[in-house]
Amino acid sequence: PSATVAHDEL
Amino acid sequence: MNIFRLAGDLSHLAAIIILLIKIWKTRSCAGISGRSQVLFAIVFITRYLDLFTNFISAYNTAMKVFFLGSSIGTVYLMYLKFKATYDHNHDTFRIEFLLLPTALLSLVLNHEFSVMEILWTFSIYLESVAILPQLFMVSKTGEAESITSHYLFALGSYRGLYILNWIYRYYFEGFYDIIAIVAGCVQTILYCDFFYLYITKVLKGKKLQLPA
Repeated sequence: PSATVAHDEL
Repeated sequence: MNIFRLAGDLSHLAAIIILLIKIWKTRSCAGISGRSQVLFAIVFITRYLDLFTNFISAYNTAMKVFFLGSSIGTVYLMYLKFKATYDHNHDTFRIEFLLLPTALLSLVLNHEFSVMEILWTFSIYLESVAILPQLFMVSKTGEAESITSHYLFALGSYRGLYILNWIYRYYFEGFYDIIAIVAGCVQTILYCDFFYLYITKVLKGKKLQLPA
């Protein structure tokens, strides 16, 4: 399962 | 969000504002590497493609918009508006030697083989070496205006503060992103000799002069 990596840093 | 990341973002913001002030006030981009600024614009464009698809917070969106606008604006100022003051002769670092390896590496070493994730990874790798043309130019000219060295100090400090943010997040949130951490360490290490010169010279009121 490809968990979409959410990047919360700028 | 933690104090280290906020300090890092504000240091990054300060660096970009210092650069814009320098170019606008002196109406010149002498001593600034246009190639590094192009790389920074590519870094932000490839990293913030999720600007409209992935809302994190108003702060996050506002900073992304500012970084995108200011980096593209700086390239415009350097290559169009103040083109006559751009120092082509000293800004000669071959950026294809940075773009290709980072592009290939992002295809091989990433968290997920998807377009967005590969572009984000490319942006992280590229940012870690994007300052090289600028540092190369300073070494070639042998000196830098003090405002340019303040710009470089703020820019170098931003990712250094992010390293403290990653240490904080590891211990208090159990979060870490090895790609961002390794690239961030490389990026900060590249500034070390500049940091040494900045602290030993510029802060004592001397001009930043590299040993010839």
